[in-house]
Amino acid sequence: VVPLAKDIMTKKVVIATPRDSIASAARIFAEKNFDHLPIVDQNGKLVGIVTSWDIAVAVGTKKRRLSDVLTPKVITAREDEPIDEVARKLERHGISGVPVVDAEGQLKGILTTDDISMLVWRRR
Amino acid sequence: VVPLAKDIMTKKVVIATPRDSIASAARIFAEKNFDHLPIVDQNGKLVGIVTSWDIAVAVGTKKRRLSDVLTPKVITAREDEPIDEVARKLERHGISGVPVVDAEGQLKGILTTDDISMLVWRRR
Ligand SMILES: C[S@@+](CC[C@H](N)C(=O)[O-])C[C@H]1O[C@@H](n2cnc3c(N)ncnc32)[C@H](O)[C@@H]1O
Ligand SMILES: C[S@@+](CC[C@H](N)C(=O)[O-])C[C@H]1O[C@@H](n2cnc3c(N)ncnc32)[C@H](O)[C@@H]1O
Repeated sequence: VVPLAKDIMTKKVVIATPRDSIASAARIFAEKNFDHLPIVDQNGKLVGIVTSWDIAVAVGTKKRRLSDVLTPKVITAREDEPIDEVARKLERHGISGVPVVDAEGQLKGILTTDDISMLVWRRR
Repeated sequence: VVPLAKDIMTKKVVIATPRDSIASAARIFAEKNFDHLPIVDQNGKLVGIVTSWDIAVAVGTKKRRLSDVLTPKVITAREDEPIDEVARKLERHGISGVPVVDAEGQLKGILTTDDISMLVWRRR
């Protein structure tokens, strides 16, 4: 039985908004020890994603806000998506994580290659 | 049959030295679209690791060189290490990748949770 995204995802999602500063996102990454930050608007709607990679490549530029570095077209997974499909999607897009959404597009969790990689050793 | 690290790892490893600037590492990450940079001394010996996370959390600080941000005690995998053990090691240390070394400690490749995650969908 293939696990679904909702079985493996982290349910407590830390988010930020486009007006937040790059420095504030850097502090979140430092504190939480993770790399993926979904970006939402004031209605809580998913409008982008920022990873530590986006912040790293902004070094030496004059960029200040998350709106300057976020990726707007976010690739997501559905809660009931089998994780082998999620893994394929991650590889196809060259990304390491996806926000997980329900049928209404509401943010429910986050799922990364770190989470999927854990399944490889737990099965043995 | 469980794959070994050498079967899955990326063999072309991009490296940097402690005296290189953070800005140069940021350019490498931007160009190569990856997150892990093993750091070697002038003899090619592994002396540290820098990830996009290290660069992201250095934002807003006065740090300039990779020596200022690298992690010195590098967790590695051996070429003939089964990848379920590598996956367990990654989870235990809360990291996303390991340089792969041979019996002499020579750098042979790099292996990340992105690589391990791919195995989950390829088996189906
Ligand atoms: C091509 S990836 C490679 C580096 C790294 N593994 C990562 O995922 O950030 C870097 C870019 O992918 C974007 N990205 C990461 N996850 C994404 C997702 N779920 N949807 C859309 N873009 C995403 C990031 O914002 C970043 O600009
Ligand atoms: C705790 S991890 C969490 C964030 C991210 N997933 C990563 O691996 O960078 C961040 C720290 O782990 C360190 N790190 C990553 N891979 C490592 C490895 N193979 N050996 C030792 N430290 C490592 C990085 O240098 C960084 O300081």
